[in-house]
This record gives sequence, C-alpha cells and structure tokens, in this order.
Amino acid sequence: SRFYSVIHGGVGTILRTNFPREEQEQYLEALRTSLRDGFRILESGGTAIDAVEAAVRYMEDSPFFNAGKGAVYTIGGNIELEASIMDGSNHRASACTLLHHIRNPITLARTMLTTKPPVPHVFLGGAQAEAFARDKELEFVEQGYFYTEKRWKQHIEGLEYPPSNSESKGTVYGKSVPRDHDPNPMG
Amino acid sequence: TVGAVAVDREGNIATATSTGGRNNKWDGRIGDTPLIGSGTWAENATCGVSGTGNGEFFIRYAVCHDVASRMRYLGESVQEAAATVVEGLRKVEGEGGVVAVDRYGEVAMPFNSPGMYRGYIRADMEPQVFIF
Repeated sequence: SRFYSVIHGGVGTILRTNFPREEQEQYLEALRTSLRDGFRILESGGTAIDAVEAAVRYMEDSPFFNAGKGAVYTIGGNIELEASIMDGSNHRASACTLLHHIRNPITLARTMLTTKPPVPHVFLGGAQAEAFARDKELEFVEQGYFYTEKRWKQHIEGLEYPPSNSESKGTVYGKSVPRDHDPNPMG
Repeated sequence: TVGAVAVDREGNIATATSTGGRNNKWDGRIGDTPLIGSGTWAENATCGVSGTGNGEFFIRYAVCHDVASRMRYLGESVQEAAATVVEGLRKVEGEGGVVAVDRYGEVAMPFNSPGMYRGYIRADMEPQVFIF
C-alpha cells in the first residue's frame, strides 16, 4: 500500500529577495493542487501512468508554469510545446514535439503510449503528431490560448531585434525581421 | 518545464514531463523533455526521473538515464545518484535539477539553480512543496 508522487514546476532563476511572498504562495498552492490531483488517483488504486498524466496536465493548464498555457515563446514569437511519458514496468515510452495547437501535450504522449493498436513509434513531431492528436479527438486550441503577459514580456526583452509593436501579444513576425542567431539566446 | 514521477500500489514507476522549452529558443529547436533518457526516464528496477533546466546539457549528459545507471551499476541510493549527476551538471555550467523516486518511495529533488518549484506527497501526509 506504499505509493508516492513527486513533481517539479521547473527551475527558477529569480532570487528569494525578488520574489514577493504573495506570488510565492500562488506557485506553492498550484504545486499542492497538482500533487493532490495525481495522488488522488494513486489512493483510489489507479496506475502511476494515470497519476503522472493528471499531475502534469494540471500544471499545463496553469499559467504559472512553462508548459501548456504560460509557456515561453520562441525567437519567432511562436509557442512550441513538447512532452514525454515513460512506463517503468515495461520500458514503453512516448514523446511528442513541435506542437503548436495541442492544449495538453502530455495527454497526446499518454494517448500515443496506450492507444490500440499500438503506435509503432516512440517519438512524433510537428504536423504528424498533431494529425495523430486530431485523429484521437484531443483538444486543439489557437496559439493565443497559451499567451500570458509575463511570458510575452520575457520574449520581447530577450530579443536583439524586438518588433516595433511590442504590445502585439503573440503576433508572428514576418521573415524580413532580422533574427538573433546567438546559439544561447537570452532567456 | 513541469514533471511528475509516481509509484503506484503495484510498485510500478512512471514519469511524465512537459515543457514550452527555453525563452527565445530557435523555432524548431527540440529540447531534452521529449528525449527519453535525457529529460525523462522510468524503470521499476531503479527509479523514475524528470528533469528541468538547460536542455542542451541534459541531452549531452543523458541526465535522467545517468541517475538510474548510477543506481544500477554503482549501487548508489536515489539521493546519492541524483545529487552527483546534478552536481556534475553544475561543473560544466549546466543549470537545472531533477526530481526522482525509487521503488521504495525514497525521494530526491536536487538542483543547482537559485530555486526550483517542487514537491512530494506520500500516504497519510499533506503535500510538501518548496521553491528555494
């Protein structure tokens, strides 16, 4: 009857002195809720796979974390998401990347893992991954769903050549805009 | 990045990780999260691990798999293995951390950055959550 769950919501580069107590508490409460979501499944006899999907799914839907809603932007002003899941009982795993419209990438990875007939590949990316998700009737959203003011501001501040309209909230830039080709872009 | 590792009543371990990547990454860049062994690993014989941080380093050092390998081949505990791997990352200027659980429910949550959002829960206890 021993079962356990551990989660993370990413690493922080902000120092404690610059992190308001009220904001810290919002993050902590989101972490607690994620833990409870996963643990409730374990308590009721559910599998570890079910539990980790539920815990991560909550954080994908929360604007506080860099996954799903609240994700960071690419240098081109896009949201590109990725996720993976692994079952330790049989070494089965599934992963997906370069996703632009899947609300919950972890659910796509989970669906790839458990669907019948089995997906013959571990790792799908881009258009094919989203086509599979559409076939399985997973939830799609517009890029604007992922927008948060905080992440957009981080994106703009990290660009060497920011767009003239920094309030554009997720506008994709034209190809004529010079790009920062630093292999370790600010972020 | 977010991640979770769980051990169920049957003793099975699973790991899940999800991310938006790095701020202002190149379009088309793939990080460690979807690469099994780099940002995600699970095997019942050792542990489950989920990583977060500078993905390029997690890929080059196969971080999550390395935690399990140290347990398997060196007989280290999950805490020893995870701490050693994350400390090794720091030495090569790779910033990040992992959460890991072994099959006995021992938890490790080391990181080398100023903070890491993390937490754990066991039966008959309230969730334990931390930032710094």
